[in-house]
Amino acid sequence: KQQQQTLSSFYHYG
Amino acid sequence: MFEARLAQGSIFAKVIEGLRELVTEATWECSGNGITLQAMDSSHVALVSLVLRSDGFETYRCDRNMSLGISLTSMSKVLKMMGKDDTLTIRVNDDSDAIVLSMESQNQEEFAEYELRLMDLDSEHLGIPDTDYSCVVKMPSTKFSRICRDMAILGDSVTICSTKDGVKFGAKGDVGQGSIRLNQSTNVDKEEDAVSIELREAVALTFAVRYLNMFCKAAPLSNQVNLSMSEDTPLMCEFKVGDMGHIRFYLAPKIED
Repeated sequence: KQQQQTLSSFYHYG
Repeated sequence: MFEARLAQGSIFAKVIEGLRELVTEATWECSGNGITLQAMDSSHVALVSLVLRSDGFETYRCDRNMSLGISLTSMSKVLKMMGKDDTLTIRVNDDSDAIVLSMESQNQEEFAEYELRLMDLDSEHLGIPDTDYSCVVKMPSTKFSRICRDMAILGDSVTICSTKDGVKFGAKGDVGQGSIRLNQSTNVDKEEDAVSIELREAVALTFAVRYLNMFCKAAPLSNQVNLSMSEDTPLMCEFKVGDMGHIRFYLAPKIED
């Protein structure tokens, strides 16, 4: 089963 | 005051068409250097980053930095009223809560002006570092659009595998599976038809094809698309906007659970 990641796992806010 | 004029207004219309499926509203940052925009889709899986440099416009004036909250859905509707060869001027007067779009026909016999109310938007900004990607695939944007459309018939996800010889797009789902492999072009008459691969390391990444198809809405801007990839890193999918800038889409990969 594949799970979709979100961008906040890779890049930080600010 | 902010005022920017584009002789080829259709370029701006294509930019909006390229964005509006992923993000329906966004904040435009206007400065002396040009216009930039960064926005994420509602599920924070994909992001678009737009740069339009001031020197790409016929005239450009920005007296002070401005953040303009704009409904891309409404702007797209207004821009549909523009003639294909019209000149477009975008203007925001001081202390105004509206953006004015002026369209002028090439023979200067018709002049239209529309106002769109600006919006107050919360914007979240992600810092995206400069990345040395393991692999950059350059290919015709029409070919990329066709492949993404075809892969969506087979499944929700597409796996992109890139080696020094070629790039393979594969999908599988309930109906079956399939793949398309493109070899690096050896000699082509036109550069825009070429598939080229710069590779430091082979990569294999899986993405939701629905987002790739949204990115392809920007394909009419550019003959070529650049796909930059590294393992366990979001894809960067870039379309150039003439000589004046680019639209970059970022997409988080899928992982095995």
